[in-house]
Amino acid sequence: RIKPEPSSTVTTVDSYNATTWHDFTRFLDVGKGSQVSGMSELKKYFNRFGYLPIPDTNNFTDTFDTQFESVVLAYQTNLGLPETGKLDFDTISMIVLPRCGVSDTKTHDTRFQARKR
Amino acid sequence: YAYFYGKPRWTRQAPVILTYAFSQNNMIDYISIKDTRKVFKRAFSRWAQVIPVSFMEIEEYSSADIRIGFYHRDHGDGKPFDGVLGILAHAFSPENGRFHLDASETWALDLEKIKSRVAVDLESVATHEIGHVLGLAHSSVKEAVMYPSLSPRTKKVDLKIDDVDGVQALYGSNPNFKFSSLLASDNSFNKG
Repeated sequence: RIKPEPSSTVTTVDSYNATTWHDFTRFLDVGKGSQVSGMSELKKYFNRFGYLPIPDTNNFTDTFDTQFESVVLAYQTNLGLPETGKLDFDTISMIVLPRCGVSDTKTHDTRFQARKR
Repeated sequence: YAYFYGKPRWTRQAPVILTYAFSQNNMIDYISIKDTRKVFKRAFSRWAQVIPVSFMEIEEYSSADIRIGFYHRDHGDGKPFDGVLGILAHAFSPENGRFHLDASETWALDLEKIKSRVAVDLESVATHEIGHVLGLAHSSVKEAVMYPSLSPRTKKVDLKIDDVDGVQALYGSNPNFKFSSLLASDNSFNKG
């Protein structure tokens, strides 16, 4: 496998280092059953875009459980990504991209559907 | 294509004319209002070409159907922006009309002239958010304007068949529109 030139790698990383969701790249290939500190932040991301309701406890856990696997799968389906249910390269690459703030789903976020007063 | 829950649309009688205005107090200072107006006029016209809806800019912000402004962080609608990149903008479904852009972004009119690696093409985002204003939700078709993600330094302004099918199912077709016109595309990726 040919490695990219060091200079081009540095440039790419540099451009996104300080951006909002760059830290999520550390969850690449984390699988079901894993518990990784900070995964609750990734769950908040999915909550924000309509994929995951706030739990009864009001706090997201750091566990990659069955529910989270189905959330990842729904995200992949909605965005036309390979449907693996895993935090694979394609999925993480999409998560860190800048995007519109409107929810992707119809069910969990109704705030953009306010009626005109 | 997809719709918001309940498939809301602008319901006024034909001919449908929607007015839009820019906030006096919530704009960015490094792009002139004249240039901003041009960009939004082009973005609105892309949608107007495919549906029997026209858009007209007016001065009075409070009475406009579509109200456009640039905002930092928490701006009072329960959906705070998050600084550079992350969330770029959001707009509300019909017939609300709020259209907000993140003032923290490096907005660009011409990516050839802006060197920043985090520059975001204003016309691309404007075209996408107008889709929400009209009632389209996010599409799973990557090439569509209504796909939720947009890389920095990327221009994506031409409506695709998915966008056109979605909005025409809501409003009908503009009698002057021909699908063959979609074949010409000047979308560019990672320009510069």
